[in-house]
Amino acid sequence: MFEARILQGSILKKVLESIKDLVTDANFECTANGFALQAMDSSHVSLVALMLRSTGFDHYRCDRDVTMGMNLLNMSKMLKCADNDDTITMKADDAGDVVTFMFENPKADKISDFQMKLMDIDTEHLGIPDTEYEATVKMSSNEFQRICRDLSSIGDTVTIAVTKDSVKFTTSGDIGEANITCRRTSDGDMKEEKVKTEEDGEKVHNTKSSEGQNVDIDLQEPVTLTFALRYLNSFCKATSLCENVRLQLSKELPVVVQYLIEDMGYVRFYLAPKIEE
Amino acid sequence: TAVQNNLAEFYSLM
Repeated sequence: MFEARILQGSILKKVLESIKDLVTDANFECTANGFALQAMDSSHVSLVALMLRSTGFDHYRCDRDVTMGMNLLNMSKMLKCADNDDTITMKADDAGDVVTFMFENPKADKISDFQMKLMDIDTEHLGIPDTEYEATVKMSSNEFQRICRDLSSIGDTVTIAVTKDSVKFTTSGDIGEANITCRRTSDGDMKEEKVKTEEDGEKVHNTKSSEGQNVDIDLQEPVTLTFALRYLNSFCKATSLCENVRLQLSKELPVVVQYLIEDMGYVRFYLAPKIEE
Repeated sequence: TAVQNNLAEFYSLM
């Protein structure tokens, strides 16, 4: 028996929206640790890894490991029937061929259940070793989305160059070229800033990401890599899951684009770099 | 021109 109840159903809805256009069919692995997925897009260029830890659910029960093959478009259709503030419960029998999604509104006076047929999916699972990356960039997820969107109107690929002080995004196309440089925010700016208000005297608040890039760079070695913007734009559909995005880059390795899911886990996207011929 | 790599070139199949 597998049963997982998430109070904030909007999280599950957002997760599905962020991956359903990249991957068609995928196996969800339900274990005592949590609800996880690893799947590649059809061209085997990018990969999504999702982890929702059991401890992040309001209720979680998994008697034995269960693999649930689902069509993500169909799963998304069902989850769209849940309101954002609904509680969502997923249920499946160990040997069953359906998964049940149960939605409950906050007043608990409307309860819906949807059954979706599971499918047998042959998937290729990739072994991704733990790697020390040469460059780690943490920045506002909104800004990253904006940059990927803006550059894709000029070119098809983006070259990301990380140095100790900045991350530079470059593209070129038939109409011209574009460079966007985000400077690493100095330590003082990254931390809380003090604001004086007449009523409260001195008050501390966090700098809003909309007021700047809030770029944090951890660098062992400067890295420059080129990626297809189409995939990065697809990853950015996860933007609403987290205020920040983390990019991890190393020479001649796929980039890892991670969005943390508060108290629950993460969604990570891997994208193979392009190489010059 | 840039050529697109495949993920299997970096990670092993399990």
